Amino acid sequence: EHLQTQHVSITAGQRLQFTFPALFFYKPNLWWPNGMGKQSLYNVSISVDVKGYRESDSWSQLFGFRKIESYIDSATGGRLFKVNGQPIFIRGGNWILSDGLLRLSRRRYQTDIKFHADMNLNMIRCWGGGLAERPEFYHYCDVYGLLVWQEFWITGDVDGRGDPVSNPNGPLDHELFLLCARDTVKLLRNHPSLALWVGGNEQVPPPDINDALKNDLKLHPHFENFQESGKYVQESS
Amino acid sequence: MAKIGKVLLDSGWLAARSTEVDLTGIQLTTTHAPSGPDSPWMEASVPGTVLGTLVKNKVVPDPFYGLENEAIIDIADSGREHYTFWFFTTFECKLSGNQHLDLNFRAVNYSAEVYVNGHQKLLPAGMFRRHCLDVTDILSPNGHNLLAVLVHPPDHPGRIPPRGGQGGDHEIGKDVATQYVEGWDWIAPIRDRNTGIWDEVSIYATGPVKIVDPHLVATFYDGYKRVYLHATTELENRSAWVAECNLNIQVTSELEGGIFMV
Repeated sequence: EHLQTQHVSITAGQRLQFTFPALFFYKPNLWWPNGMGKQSLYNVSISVDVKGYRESDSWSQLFGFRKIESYIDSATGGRLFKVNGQPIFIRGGNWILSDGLLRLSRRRYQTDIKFHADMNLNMIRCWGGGLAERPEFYHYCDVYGLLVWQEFWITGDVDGRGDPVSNPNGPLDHELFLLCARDTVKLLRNHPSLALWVGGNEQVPPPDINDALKNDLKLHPHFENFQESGKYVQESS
Repeated sequence: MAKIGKVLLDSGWLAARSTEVDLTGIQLTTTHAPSGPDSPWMEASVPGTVLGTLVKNKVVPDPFYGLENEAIIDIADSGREHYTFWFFTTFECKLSGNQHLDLNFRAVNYSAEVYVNGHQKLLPAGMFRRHCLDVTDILSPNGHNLLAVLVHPPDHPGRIPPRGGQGGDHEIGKDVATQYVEGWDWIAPIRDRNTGIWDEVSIYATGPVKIVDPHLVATFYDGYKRVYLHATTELENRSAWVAECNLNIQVTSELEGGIFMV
């Protein structure tokens, strides 16, 4: 039941968006953060065969079935997290980046992230003055069960709350900031460890950026109101 | 015919300071390709930064030891051109009919000009964005391709005040780039502001139809017993005719002992 083929016809030069009919799983192995259970991962592969040609492209990704919720607790003002409906006590570590000359390697990521898991942490917070971390970083967080809090590139010190006060309206090019943010979301969004996108460090991004991020990061209504419907194809603009 | 999929370009790169190279990108990728690490060219680390390559070649001391960072000229004093570098490599690729090839940069800091076999393409500013160049039509007939990239530092590298401070003079915040590079309470300023091809470079061959940025979402019911996996993807038909496609999705999990369930 975990193999499905759909026929799609694409005109010359066209780019379209296609959604498969949902695949049903009964009691799949869930993905859990470090200390709460196994980090079960499934390999999802998508391929496209073209008539008169053969396989034209393929893509694959390790995917974990998990539901992460978080909300501000009215009593404490802190953010509470739940994973698969279970409340989780967050034991997190700050992360800036592996190396100041960006000599980033899978091996270094694996070592650093396994170290965090061995320290019994279950979240890593990627600070807004550092990087949007790379897929290899997220891969090992998927494997070792470290939830990731990923900040965008705004910090209080540099954007409006530092000494001297500077850049109160953030970067000069807001469209460029949002283009980078959207592309980064597309790069990282399928990783089960990705738990929370955060506008910046100790600072709210400028209102237009913040509103756009909030809007873009809402889950598509298709998934919110899913009623076990069938195939669903729509043209992308 | 090229094999479908990704090939990383992570070896055999050379680098040179732009002010020490009198050639254009067109000349570098046609008639005057560098032949090896002969001055001003040196072996380069890609992915990596300009400073990473300079440290690797011992052109500057390693900034992580002692006060060595003080011995490296800061971009504010040297000017942006001092850390504007050429990166050069070659790659083999021969396509058959109806195949397409993309040249992908997963991240560059901060902007760049790309030359392939004498053709120029621009990588716009922004440290956190992917760049995908369709190079199908500019590949070399003999399969041996020359690639040169001129990487420019952030537009606002800033100047470090005498007393340092978190984020230096905060000029870097005008760009969409990492901000720690002007120094913070836990790190000295990074002299090149992390300029470079800092994430993977690859070539990616496909047939006429390409899969773009699939999105996977799970929805849960009945206490996580009933689960649906929703998969959405963009598809691009780069051929000149209608493509009749079969789109397949398969989910496998590795059970104990390496037995796969389909």
